[in-house]
Amino acid sequence: NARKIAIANEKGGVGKTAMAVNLAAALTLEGKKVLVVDMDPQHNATIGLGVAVDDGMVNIYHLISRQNPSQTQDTVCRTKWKGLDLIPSHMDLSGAEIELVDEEGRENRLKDVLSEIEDVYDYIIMDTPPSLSLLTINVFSAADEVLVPCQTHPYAFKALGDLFDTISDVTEEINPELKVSGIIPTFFDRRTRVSRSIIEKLHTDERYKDLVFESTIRTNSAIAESSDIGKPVVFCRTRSYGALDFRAVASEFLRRK
Amino acid sequence: NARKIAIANEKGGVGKTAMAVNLAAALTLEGKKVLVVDMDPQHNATIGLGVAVDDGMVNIYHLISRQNPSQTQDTVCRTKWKGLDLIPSHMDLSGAEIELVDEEGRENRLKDVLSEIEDVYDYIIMDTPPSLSLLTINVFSAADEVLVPCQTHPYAFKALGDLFDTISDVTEEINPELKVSGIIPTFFDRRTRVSRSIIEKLHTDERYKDLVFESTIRTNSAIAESSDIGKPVVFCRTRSYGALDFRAVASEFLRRK
Ligand SMILES: Nc1ncnc2c1ncn2[C@@H]1O[C@H](COP(=O)(O)OP(=O)(O)OP(=O)(O)O)[C@@H](O)[C@H]1O
Ligand SMILES: Nc1ncnc2c1ncn2[C@@H]1O[C@H](COP(=O)(O)OP(=O)(O)OP(=O)(O)O)[C@@H](O)[C@H]1O
Ligand SMILES: [Mg+2]
Ligand SMILES: [Mg+2]
Repeated sequence: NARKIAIANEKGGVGKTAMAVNLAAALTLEGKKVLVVDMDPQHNATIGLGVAVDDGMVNIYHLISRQNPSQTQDTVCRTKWKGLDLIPSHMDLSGAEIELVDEEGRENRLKDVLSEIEDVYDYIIMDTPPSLSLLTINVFSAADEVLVPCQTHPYAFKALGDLFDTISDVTEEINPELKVSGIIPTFFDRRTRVSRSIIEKLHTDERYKDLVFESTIRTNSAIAESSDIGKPVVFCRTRSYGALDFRAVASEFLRRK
Repeated sequence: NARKIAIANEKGGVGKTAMAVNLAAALTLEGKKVLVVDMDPQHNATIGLGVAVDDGMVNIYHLISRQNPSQTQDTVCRTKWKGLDLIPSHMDLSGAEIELVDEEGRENRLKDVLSEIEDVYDYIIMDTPPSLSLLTINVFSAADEVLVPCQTHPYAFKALGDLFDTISDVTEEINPELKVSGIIPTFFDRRTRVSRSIIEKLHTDERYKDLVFESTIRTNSAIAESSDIGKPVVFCRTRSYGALDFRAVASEFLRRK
């Protein structure tokens, strides 16, 4: 069965989507079959993988809200790259929180949805919005582990406390298996004092030091540029820092298993 | 009465909090009296202004949820800088969305709260979380205008469409006076193709071109570093690019009135 990985951090703009899209791509280069699930209503992972969202297509919202009696398989899109599939998102997903407020077991909708297809993939990578609301809780309920991109900036470092608290709540009440399997420093720029100081804090803080990856994602404009053409940087700018860094993260991820 | 300004963009990490904190600080250097209202449960603007959040203090959550019969004035904190006050936020605010789901007029809670104190200030600047949920709608209901920080990256540019749609919904149903008064390019780095291409798009797109500020906020590590010591860059690194850029944005903002 597929190993299910949540990419999460409540702080906005820390590189969650870039991680989801590029880690998935890098794992296919290691011969793995990977499904990306976009659980952000802003559907940036869907854009980043070059999949055009049109209102007629079934997407993750239909599955979570059960509005449309479709099978999970019907929502899976092939991307341009072999071994890399996507369940796309849509703006409508932002309504799910309020729509499901009185539904029993609303936190387990995604888990049920994925159980139908998890034997097809080696990994399922789930992108989350920048909040700890029902959508992210659904991802935590379905996941085996959480990878946390942490921008090497003070606000992002401070956000880790609340994230770890939320994850331990989920472990107690919803998903006892869930654990944080790694913290990956992002937007790392060793020329700046702030980046070096946050890396230092990550490696000395008792709560985080055993989880921090050796590999970092350096600040690199090729990553943002590749999102403009809907291709993972790992596929379209193979010699860029971004591509090298995400491939290093993928092989460290496989090694740390 | 105070002019009430929302700082909003659903895309995460585009520089909303940096804008709220530093525009407020720069306006006090122009002789204005300013209140910052932190409407993000992650309370980054509270941290950025050096105000320690402790659970015993009344904060914006108590006012929005009406849990505590306090007056708005009781929640206002003085910061270290004359003419710059803050209503702090707290993690508890993240519960407001679900707690208020059945309350009539829940979108107008902040507007009611601010009406008690708006004659004390020249400007009230409201920081928002990276979502278009009840907290941001409350800010849109209370605001006279919206300033939109737009990271010069593709995902942030694409997010403008949904933001403008949401604002026009709010104008029709809740607050007819609300308008977008400016789009401010952030994380601008003229050495990168992606930054230049997004600036070009902002200046040519019919929907946005008349709103784009001449001034940009360049990528500058002093901005992130200053958040570590809880001081606006405008006050603690006066000759940095960050400080110069936020002061330029403040004077363009006053000129565009
Ligand atoms: N290491 C990096 N260097 C430069 N740009 C990056 C890097 N990682 C991500 N980016 C770009 O920075 C922006 C923010 O990253 P991204 O959107 O992946 O973060 P996020 O955490 O998913 O944001 P959100 O909280 O809105 O979901 C995007 O434009 C992305 O392409
Ligand atoms: N122009 C800039 N150059 C460099 N760093 C910046 C700049 N503007 C903001 N920052 C830093 O980048 C990070 C993201 O900015 P900030 O937190 O202000 O964005 P935000 O939109 O408020 O994020 P969120 O969506 O999580 O609320 C912060 O660490 C901030 O200090
Ligand atoms: Mg994202
Ligand atoms: Mg913020």
